[in-house]
Amino acid sequence: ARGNEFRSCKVLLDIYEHRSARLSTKVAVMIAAPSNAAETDVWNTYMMQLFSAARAHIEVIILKSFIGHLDRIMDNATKTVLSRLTSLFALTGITSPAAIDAIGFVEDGYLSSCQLRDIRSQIDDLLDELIPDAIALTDAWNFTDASLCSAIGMKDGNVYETIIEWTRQLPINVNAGKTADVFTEGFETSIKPILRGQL
Amino acid sequence: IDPVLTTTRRSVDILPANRQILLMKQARNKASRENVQKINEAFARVEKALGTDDTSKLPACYGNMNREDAFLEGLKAGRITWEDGFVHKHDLFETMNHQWTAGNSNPFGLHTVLFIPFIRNQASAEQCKIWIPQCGSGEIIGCYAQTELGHGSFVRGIETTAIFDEITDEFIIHSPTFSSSKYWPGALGFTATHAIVMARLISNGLDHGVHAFMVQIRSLDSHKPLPGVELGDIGLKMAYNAVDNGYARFDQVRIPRTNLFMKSCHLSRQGVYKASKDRQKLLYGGMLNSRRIINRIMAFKFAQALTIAIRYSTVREQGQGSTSFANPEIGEIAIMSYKHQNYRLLSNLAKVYAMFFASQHCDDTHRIHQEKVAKDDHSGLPYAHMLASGLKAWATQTAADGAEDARRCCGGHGYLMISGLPEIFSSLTAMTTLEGDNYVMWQQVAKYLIKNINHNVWPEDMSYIQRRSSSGLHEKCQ
Repeated sequence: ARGNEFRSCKVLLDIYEHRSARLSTKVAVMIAAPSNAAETDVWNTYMMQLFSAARAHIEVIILKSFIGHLDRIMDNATKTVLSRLTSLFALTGITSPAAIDAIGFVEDGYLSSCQLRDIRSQIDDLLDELIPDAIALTDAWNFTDASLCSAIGMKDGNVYETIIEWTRQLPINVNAGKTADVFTEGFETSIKPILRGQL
Repeated sequence: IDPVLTTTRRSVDILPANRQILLMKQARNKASRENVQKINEAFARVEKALGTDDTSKLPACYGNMNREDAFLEGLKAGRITWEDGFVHKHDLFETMNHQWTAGNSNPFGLHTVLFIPFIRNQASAEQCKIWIPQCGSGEIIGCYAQTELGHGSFVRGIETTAIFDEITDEFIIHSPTFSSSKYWPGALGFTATHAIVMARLISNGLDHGVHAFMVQIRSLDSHKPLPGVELGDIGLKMAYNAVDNGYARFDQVRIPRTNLFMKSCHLSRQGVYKASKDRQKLLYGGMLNSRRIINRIMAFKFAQALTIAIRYSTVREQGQGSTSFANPEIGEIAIMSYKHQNYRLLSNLAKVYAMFFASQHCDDTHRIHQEKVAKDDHSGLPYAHMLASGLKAWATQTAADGAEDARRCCGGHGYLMISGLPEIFSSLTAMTTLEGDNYVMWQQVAKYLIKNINHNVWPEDMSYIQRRSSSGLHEKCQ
């Protein structure tokens, strides 16, 4: 594949399936090899490779279910946005430094360095295309402001007003100046002795 | 409304009418604007009753709440949501699981998420006839007490005993050691009147392994612990402090023989034990449900973190782009414009949608498996078990890491409790160890793969492995 062919569901699924099939068959051969060690010890020896294979298989299933949902969307605009999101999901899974076992995609040479460059370039383009829809894609979850419980994430975007409004209402501020508040006690016991040289 | 958000909302490809129903449509195939409307109305009623609808007020959770206050707040939220479902005859808060009202977010959440489904799956028809109506009316409130202080996901290690006393036709529930204390179950500390207790069934001196028992733990009149039952709260946690996760110790507590869950096993009056060949499968099947639900909750909670971070990043301006340097009047630019910011947030947004659709696949798989089980067909268990375990590991790790990254995307403001992000991150983190540590989950997937490969068995989800390995996968790669 080259260039925007990397957005194709078929190509993406092929890359994920190849990694998974390779990792699982490889570790299965190792586990099945004759050994004097007990079964649990053999299993423990190859544990990290088993995890890689397990994760790769689950990621194939996740990608398949994402792709499967695209087919059910009737509205074309929504479908376009979600198919960009599908591609972004799969491609960032290959190149992200944070993606665990991303090396599994490239260690056998199934993807060339040229292709990785193409993938990174596609990711950049997809990000630019998706930015205008980012807010809509979060609004779609239909969260109420009360459920988010966030001064910086309200639907109206009035971040600074809300932060100040809520900060003013914090008990530590509301009680300031009242008898026996935390500031009076703190001043008398800890600040005053320093200020007055009474340490 | 912030003008930037207004402009952004106007310029998108997805029509406003499609946004809210986008997920619902995919989720339930009801394609229902009415359903969205019902959800919105239910949340509006509940938020009004709780007084959280006025968002100019500081939410109670940020007002110096101690352990007791947080729990009382959880009880209040739980009562109001329960009442709304009861009065308006809906189960939206149980099935949505996407806001603070459900799941493990209030002390009544696990009653519907764990307790009732377990009874439906594991109780005999006669037992269901008695317990299900009591659960529905609120006559009894339940919790699920499996985990012990010294025993987590390794069920076979459970120490609590249920010794059958043939003379009185009763089981004696007992905690023989400190490590056998039930520790962690949600709602066990104070709320629940009944607990599904996992204990070793011992009859005629024979240990028949771990079984489930319905144990009344509190008086239905005074709500005080029953004699021989020691109960308490386990204290502050990283999150979920509105729930009374508790501990319990049993000192020779007697329950009727008929309180053994008897769908797949039976103990006669004479203490003769019989189990169906599928008892173990049924037991594991019951555990799938909670992992399946976790996957859905992960998607919604992770989406909450991203909603906050993306809205903030769209409004927040910082630094000047090259155009701004040339013309200072242009001012600062939105942090969402920076590639590193939109890369982190949008790639996580892609993950959350993937997570949600995968959780629906998990729901569908579970439903099909349950339909088969009803016909005594357990063939769907290996795939359903592997899927729920693997997705749980992937989703909880991805969501916890992603929510933390979303929090960091908000700079210092994300560090404030009032940003909402620390609480979301902490509650997501809980799920990485809850219902089995993730590395144990990955082992389940690995066992499924290796067992099938080594036995040359190729279920549908693994057909691509067979296809590729038979066409010389390794040679081609080299």
